[in-house]
Amino acid sequence: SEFQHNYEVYHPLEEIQNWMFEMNRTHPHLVHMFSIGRSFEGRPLYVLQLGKRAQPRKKAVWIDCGAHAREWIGPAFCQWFVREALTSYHMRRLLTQLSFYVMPVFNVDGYVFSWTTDRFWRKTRSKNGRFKCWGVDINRNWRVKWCDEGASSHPCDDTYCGPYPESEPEVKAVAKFLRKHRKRIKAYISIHAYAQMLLYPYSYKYATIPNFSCVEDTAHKAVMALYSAYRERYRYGPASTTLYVSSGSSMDWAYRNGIPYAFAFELRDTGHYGFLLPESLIRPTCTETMRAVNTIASRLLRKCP
Amino acid sequence: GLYDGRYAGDQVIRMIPHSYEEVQFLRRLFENLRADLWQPNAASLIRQDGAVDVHVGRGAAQELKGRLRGAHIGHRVLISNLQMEVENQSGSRSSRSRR
Repeated sequence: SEFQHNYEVYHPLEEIQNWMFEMNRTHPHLVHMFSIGRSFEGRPLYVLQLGKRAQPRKKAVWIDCGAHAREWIGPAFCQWFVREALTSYHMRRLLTQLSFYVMPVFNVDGYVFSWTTDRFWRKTRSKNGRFKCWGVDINRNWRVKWCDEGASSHPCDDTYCGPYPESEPEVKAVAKFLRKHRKRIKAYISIHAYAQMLLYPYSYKYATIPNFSCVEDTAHKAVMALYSAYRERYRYGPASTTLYVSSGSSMDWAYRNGIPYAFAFELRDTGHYGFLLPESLIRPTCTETMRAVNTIASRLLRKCP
Repeated sequence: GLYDGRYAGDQVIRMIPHSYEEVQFLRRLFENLRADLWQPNAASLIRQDGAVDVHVGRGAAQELKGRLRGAHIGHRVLISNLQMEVENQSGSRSSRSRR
């Protein structure tokens, strides 16, 4: 029977992975699926590479979703993005000039746990022998100002930075991949929820990034493109002042690792449903976010002074 | 119900501290009260004029509202029955047809 995937409902991990295999099988010239490692509980960390076979000099964009388990709209967006990338004319054209690495579920163990046990779980499911609490905040575990302001060193806290940087196998795997491909990856995008914001570095300090004018202009154009869909307003700016100061984030690490355009999206909503964004809002949320991500990706094809 | 109905009667309450004193009050409150902060993700990140959304169990909801009234901190209920919203969000999986 023909494989039907409903992009307007939330899926458990197994269905998302089946869908990835199907995309890989049915689009041999545009999709390449591979694993970059295994999670704490031993699950593969799958990534989809989109675009015609990567030439050494072809620029690339990294998109990860599901770093925080309870933010289900993130994986829903990554699935939506892949479908659009493979079907829309504009995106197909973009794929001739760019590659996209899409990781639909970064925190696979936590995501499964949020489906089976605790709907509002945020962290990984790693276990630190000495303490009774589980999990590390994936977005506090990166080797950039690790475990400083805005992170907690207490294992029971939701912003626990972990016993050491890159202690989480999921973080270590992504960091290794981004380090290996950093000459080609020109944009890093991490999808979170909720607050309706588009954030860029720095998170860990109140300072201005060197390429501020290019990044700021790109963020402005991206939120304008997003607004054009359904008039949803997203705030944008440096994470430290737009949201709050936090250390050890993937966005800051990606930027410090040489990726000039690093962003974090906080998708809908601003608090009416919070993490329980209804499935009826998947379509508008993903449609508007596609426009913003398209704007960022297209920006990479033009020089910025 | 989903998750064995564990969120029945739970609520999500929003408050917005408008002064340094209110920020300190909420930080102390949520450092002690083991609550599920939805935003920001830690009590230490609470800041003036920033929304604070917290998920509390049915028992704690009344206590929290009483404490907020006592401190004259405005608040409103974002989600009055979390279990119902959890059920609404992902629909009943059995109704899903996937060919």
